Amino acid sequence: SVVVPTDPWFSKQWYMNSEAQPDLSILQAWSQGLSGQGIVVSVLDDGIEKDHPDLWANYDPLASYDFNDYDPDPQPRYTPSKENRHGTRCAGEVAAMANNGFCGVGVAFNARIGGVRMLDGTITDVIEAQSLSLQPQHIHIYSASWGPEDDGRTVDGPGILTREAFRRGVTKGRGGLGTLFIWASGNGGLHYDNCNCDGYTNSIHTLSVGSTTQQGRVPWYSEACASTLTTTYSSGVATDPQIVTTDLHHGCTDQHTGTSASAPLAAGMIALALEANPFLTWRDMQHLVVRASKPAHLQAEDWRTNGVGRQVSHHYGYGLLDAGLLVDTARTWLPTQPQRKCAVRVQSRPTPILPLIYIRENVSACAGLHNSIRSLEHVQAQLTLSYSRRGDLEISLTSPMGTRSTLVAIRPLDVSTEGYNNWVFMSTHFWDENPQGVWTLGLENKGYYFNTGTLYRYTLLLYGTAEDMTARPTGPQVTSSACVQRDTEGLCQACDGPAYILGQLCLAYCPPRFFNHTRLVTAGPGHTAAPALRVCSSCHASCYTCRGGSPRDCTSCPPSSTLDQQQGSCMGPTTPDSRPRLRAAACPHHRCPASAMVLSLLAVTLGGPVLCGMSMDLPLYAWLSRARATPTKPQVWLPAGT
Amino acid sequence: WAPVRAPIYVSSWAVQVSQGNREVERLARKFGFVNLGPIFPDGQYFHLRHRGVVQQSLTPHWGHRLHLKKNPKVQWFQQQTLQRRVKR
Repeated sequence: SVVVPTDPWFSKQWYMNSEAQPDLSILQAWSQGLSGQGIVVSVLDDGIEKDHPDLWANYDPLASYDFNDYDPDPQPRYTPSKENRHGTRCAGEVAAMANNGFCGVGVAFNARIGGVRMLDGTITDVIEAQSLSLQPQHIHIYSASWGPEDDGRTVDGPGILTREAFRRGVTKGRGGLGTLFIWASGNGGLHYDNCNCDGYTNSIHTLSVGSTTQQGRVPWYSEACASTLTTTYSSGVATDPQIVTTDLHHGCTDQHTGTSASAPLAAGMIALALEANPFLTWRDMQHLVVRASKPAHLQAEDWRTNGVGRQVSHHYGYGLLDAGLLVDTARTWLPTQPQRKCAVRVQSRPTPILPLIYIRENVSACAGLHNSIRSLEHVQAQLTLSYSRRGDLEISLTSPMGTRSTLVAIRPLDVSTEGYNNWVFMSTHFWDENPQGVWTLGLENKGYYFNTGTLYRYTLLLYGTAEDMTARPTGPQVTSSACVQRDTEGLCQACDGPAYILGQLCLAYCPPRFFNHTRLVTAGPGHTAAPALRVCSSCHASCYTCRGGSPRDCTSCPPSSTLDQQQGSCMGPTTPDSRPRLRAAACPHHRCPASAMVLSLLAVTLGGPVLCGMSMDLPLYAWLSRARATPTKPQVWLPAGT
Repeated sequence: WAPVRAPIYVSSWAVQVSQGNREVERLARKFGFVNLGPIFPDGQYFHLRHRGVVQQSLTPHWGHRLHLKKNPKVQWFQQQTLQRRVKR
């Protein structure tokens, strides 16, 4: 492990070399031997300079593709203005090599890094969906630093296929643990934009990252919104230092800026956490990020303490992400129970929007039902309304525990008369709160006096778990004991202590989609009988957690299905063909089908080629039909040449 | 409410054909599409492009819409529209 890299520009990397106080605490994570080994990150952008002297050794062709030209080579298109440097810059932040005497170092300097070239051409829903579902069993983390225009008047988000790519990523990616999508919150600060009007950053499936300056100030480009979860450093005014990373033409730069620079730093830190505990689900990681983000010295006028005592801001989410704390928490994190969703249709009749109205609803959070929620994660308000000048309307949501979250603040440049058509606003500010009680939606005209409008539909969507997350004890170390005996393929055969074997690791518990049991080992010729092995084995594909390998051994189910308590099986919209069929062969094609969890975990822990299996997904058509029956987010089209 | 600006249709389609790649290839040959491959790993959704269609248009292509709609093997399709995305 490298504690202090010798790279010549490391001294310029103020956000990780202890120059800034506090910094991102990356040295602390490195000192534990973490460097992103075995973790695969792909940067979805305008390409990656794969032969860059600081990237080539970590470059992963399996995590790369060119969807602009449909070939496997994501090399950027070179132009005099270097307009396609963005992806290479973002990639270097994650995984620039250490101790090679060149440039600086990436946060996860031993992670494998790929690049998807998809922004340098015509961008469609298909291109985005294909990019976000490239190799979902091989790539652990996708980092995206782009989105709809941050011009303060756009309301736009992913199309139907891209939304499906997110859904598939979190439910099937990474062997069912869920792909991690890290997203830059947006650069529209100058236009008073709000990242809740961006359907990518406000998706529950993405982990949205904001920026702060070295001095802990809100950067001029920063957008505030309730869906931002965490913050890392980036640039500020001209005198503030910027981010050091790789650049086109085998170069280095110390001038990478914007929220684009923040998301890859978070992606690298999350790679370190994933190395510390490879069995974290996508929701586990969001829980960890909430806990590992601190207000520190970040300055904002809107820091508030939410109902569970955490400070949260619309500028920074839960604050500055601390890599040391993130990996420490990751090592002892007990798996989060399955996600539950409780939808409350609050309003479905047209109601005039007065200058200020509050809509209150006493919510049971589906108490007594299979989807009752005790601890909140994401909260969404799905709204259909008309308004004479959309940007003048401020929308807020207050929880039963008294936390007020602004779903969208005024956007002076948004003069649209379209209103919001089934737009989903999201807030992370109620995390871990108890949702039972009165929720209050506030609609307030903060602009032109004669504005008018009508609220047609309001649905409150609560996501969370049945567990009281504030009362959970700290778990044991996940990889509490060392493997003391391995076979020729590196798989663990015996642990030093009472741990469960899973692939190469010894674990204190079996993660979701696995069950623990004892396997008897027969003695070979000339050997004495070995003690029984404690191992983690795969649940049936229909289960989230289980007590055995049969489809009737489920103890909890994935979100798409419900548990039949008597049968012990998960009932859901799956096809008869949905059972994964394992295939122990190396993936023959760059876009391999979904694989079984064991195989992908082996790939994570061994760093070897991904083994592929097959699975059949819920037919998209049924889902699409439902989506078409219900109006979706409005698409706002901007003039060409912007 | 209609969008402020009409969508700009491009010369590619997403199609769902549950019979998989062979059927999509047959469909592509029949109507002059180029099969750019699966969208998701399950092999049911495919990206098709047509070189004979203008690259950007304010109206969807009527003829191909009709072909795809009438084909019983096509469960769902969507002509793609231009998405404006910016780097941050």
